[in-house]
Amino acid sequence: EYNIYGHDEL
Amino acid sequence: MNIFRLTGDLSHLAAIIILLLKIWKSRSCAGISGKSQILFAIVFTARYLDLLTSFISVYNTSMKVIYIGCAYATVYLIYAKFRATYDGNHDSFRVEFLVVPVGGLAVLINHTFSPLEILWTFSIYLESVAILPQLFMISKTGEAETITTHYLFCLGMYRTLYLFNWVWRFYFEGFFDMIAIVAGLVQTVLYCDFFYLYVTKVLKGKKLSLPA
Repeated sequence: EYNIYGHDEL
Repeated sequence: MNIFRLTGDLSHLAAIIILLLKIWKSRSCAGISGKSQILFAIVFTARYLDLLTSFISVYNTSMKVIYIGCAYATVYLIYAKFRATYDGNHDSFRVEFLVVPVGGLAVLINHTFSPLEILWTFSIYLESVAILPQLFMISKTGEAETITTHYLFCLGMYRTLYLFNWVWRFYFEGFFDMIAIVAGLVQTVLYCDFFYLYVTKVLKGKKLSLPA
């Protein structure tokens, strides 16, 4: 599932 | 955070530091594509604009700041401080052939049609091909300094380790981001030829030189 809270990777 | 992501990030950091130190210690950016470094500075700038809008962790924020800072420092060293050593004649890749299609693709295929999200997508697509001017330069001159190959190896390993990270996250967190995964695969594939040369030549103590 695409993370709707934003991108947590670099 | 899993071990693949952490080692991927550290590999990325190592690549950036190796390049900066190589240029700083040798007082020269010979053999380095300034165009690739400008593209990486654009990649980090477009992707990390979320520094201003969302906080994820101290680790996340500090790495982003370090990556951006180092990217601009590298561009400064190449185009200002050690400009005399920059080999512009061999750095002849036409970057508009990358930036324009990648920009179009980011507008067409993204998760959400919003400015920040399109810029994030643009940065992901652009990163996957940003190393091409550097690889093109090496294929043109036919050789690379060993320290430059260490830089490229660390940079290639970073996205390869991220692929394992995404497999991990899919199994253990049910998380997947198709845009990042496809772009990451493309990015890793671009390094395969180089990985082969690195293992068969550089690791055996030979300089990386291509047959004429």
